This record gives sequence, structure tokens and C-alpha cells, in this order.
Amino acid sequence: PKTHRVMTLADHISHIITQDFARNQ
Amino acid sequence: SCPVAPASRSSQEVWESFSQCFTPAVKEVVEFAKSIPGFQMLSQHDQVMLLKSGTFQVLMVRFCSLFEPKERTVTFLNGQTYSLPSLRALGMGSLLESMFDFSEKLGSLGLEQDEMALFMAVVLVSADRSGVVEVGAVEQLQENLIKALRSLITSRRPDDSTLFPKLLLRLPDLRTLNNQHSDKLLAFRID
Repeated sequence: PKTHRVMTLADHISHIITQDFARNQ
Repeated sequence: SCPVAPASRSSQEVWESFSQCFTPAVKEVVEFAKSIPGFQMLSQHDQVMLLKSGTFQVLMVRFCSLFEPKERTVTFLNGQTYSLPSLRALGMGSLLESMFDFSEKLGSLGLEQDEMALFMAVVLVSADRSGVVEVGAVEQLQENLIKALRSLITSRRPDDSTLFPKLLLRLPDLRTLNNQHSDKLLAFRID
């Protein structure tokens, strides 16, 4: 069966921002 | 440009595609923030904190142009238009309802593109500061941006002294939208 990661919109936004800043360090 | 719900797809697949379309939108807000004069002078920590607390609100302002309050429809960038009932199936009815009301109020102010962009910069630096360390620096940046917004709006409409205060009154609306809806659930398939 397909597995899903469920997260809130706020957590999804935080995740993308953290990733972006980590990548540009 | 989010393709939502061709009839053949399950609501789970619709949910995933809707979730996916937030990712590029968030990245664009991060790029927008970096272009705000003075934003990158803040510490990296504080930049991240403001983005984490303000991005949803900036997105709400950006998405306003997709909402047609009179017909209660949403038109995505790919041209597909959806009525509110058809989008309720995604379980985002309450968020979309609030968005129609908010976009009607903001739209009625008739802002130009550059005024809207400056307003979004103010929205971002006015976001919740509980995680911010150098509050003074953020407050200074906010003051500068509000001054710039006020002079841009009053220079174009010298005889309209109500528009600027009405615009600032949208900030608490956005804070409420954020508190009510940023805990909406998204779903991502992990292969």
C-alpha cells in the first residue's frame, strides 16, 4: 500500500524554508 | 498553476496535487523576501523565523488574484476555474470561504502591482516575532517599509486619506487567517 506523510501547511512551509536556507549556506 | 481534480482522480490524488502546488509557491516567497531591501541584513536566524511565521500570510495575499469573489470561483494559473463547492471536496472549504471574503476586501482597495508587492513586504516583516532575536532590527525594517508604502500610496492618491489605514487593517485579518488555517493538513505520498 502507498505510504503517506501528512503534515500541516505550516510545517510544510517551515520544512521548505529550512531546506532553502540550509542549501544556500 | 495547480491542476486540481479532473473527475477521474481520487480525492487522495487531488489532495496530493493540491499539496504539491504549495511547494513552488513557498519557494517564490523565499526569493521575494530576499529581494526586500534590508531583509538580508537581518540575521539568518531572524530571516528564517519571519519567513516561517509570515509566508502563509504572504501566500494569502498572492492567491487573492486567483479568487473571483462575486462568482465565488477560483481560477488557477493554468486557466482552470473551479467553483467553491467543487473545491469543498478537498476539505478546504472554511479556508477558501475566508479567502473569498479577504480577497474581496483587499481587491476593493484597487492596489497597483508595485503597491501590492510593497504591502506583501510589510506583511512579511509584520509577522509573529516570537522566534526573532534582534527585534529592534526587524521593527526598524518594518517602519521603513511602512513609510515607503505610505508615501507610494499617498503620492498616487493625494486626496484619499482612507486607503492607507484600510490597507493596514488587512494585517490583523491576515493574522487571523493564519491562526485559523495554517494547521490545515497536507498529504504527500512517500514512494
